[in-house]
Amino acid sequence: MFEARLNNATTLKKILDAIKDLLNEGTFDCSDSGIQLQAMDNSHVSLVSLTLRSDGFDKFRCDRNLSMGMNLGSMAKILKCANNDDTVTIKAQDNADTVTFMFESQNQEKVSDYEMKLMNLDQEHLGIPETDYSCVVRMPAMEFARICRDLAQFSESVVICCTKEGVKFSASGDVGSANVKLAQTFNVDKEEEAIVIEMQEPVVLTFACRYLNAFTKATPLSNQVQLSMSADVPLVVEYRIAELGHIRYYLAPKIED
Amino acid sequence: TQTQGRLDNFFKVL
Repeated sequence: MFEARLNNATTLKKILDAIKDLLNEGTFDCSDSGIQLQAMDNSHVSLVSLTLRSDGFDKFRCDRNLSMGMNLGSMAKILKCANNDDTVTIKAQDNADTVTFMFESQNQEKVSDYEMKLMNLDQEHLGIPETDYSCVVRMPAMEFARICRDLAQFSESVVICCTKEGVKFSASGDVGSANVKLAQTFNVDKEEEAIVIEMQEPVVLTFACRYLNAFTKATPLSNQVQLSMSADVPLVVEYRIAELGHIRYYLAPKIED
Repeated sequence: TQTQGRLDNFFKVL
């Protein structure tokens, strides 16, 4: 028996919004420690790694490890049927070929359940090596989303250049060029407005705007985003989900021919 | 010129 409950559906809706543009389907691996999903997009350029800890749920029970392959488009249709303040419970029997989403209104007067067929997904799991990144940047998630959106107008690619002084995002194309420089902040009132740079070595890396923009769909989940970079290895873009876990996106850099 | 890398080149399939 598997059962996981969240007291409002908003978080789950936001999580799904954050992954459904990159992935058509995914396997949710459930164990007593929580729920994990790891999947690459079709082109094998980016990877989504979602971790939801069991202690972050309002109720969590997982008697046996369970892998549930879900079509994310279908899951999105079902979650649209939930009000934001509904309690959502995900339920499945052991070895079941369906999963049930139950939504309960706050006053308990409306209870709906939606059963969805599970899929057998043949997904490759990737071993992600532990890496000491040369640069780790923490910045407001809204600011990162804004920069990715703005620069995508100028080029398919954005160059991220990180030094001790700050981080620079650049794009150039037919229209011209664009540069956005952010300096490290000191003495900001609110932690969520801070820009913090931890640098061992400066890095310059080039990434496809399209994927960065897809990652920023996670912005509603977190005030801050963390970018971890080293030369010639995939970028990690991490959004923490308060009291529940995190979503990490990995993106392969563009490389010289 | 640059080409888009793939994650398979960086991460091992388990």
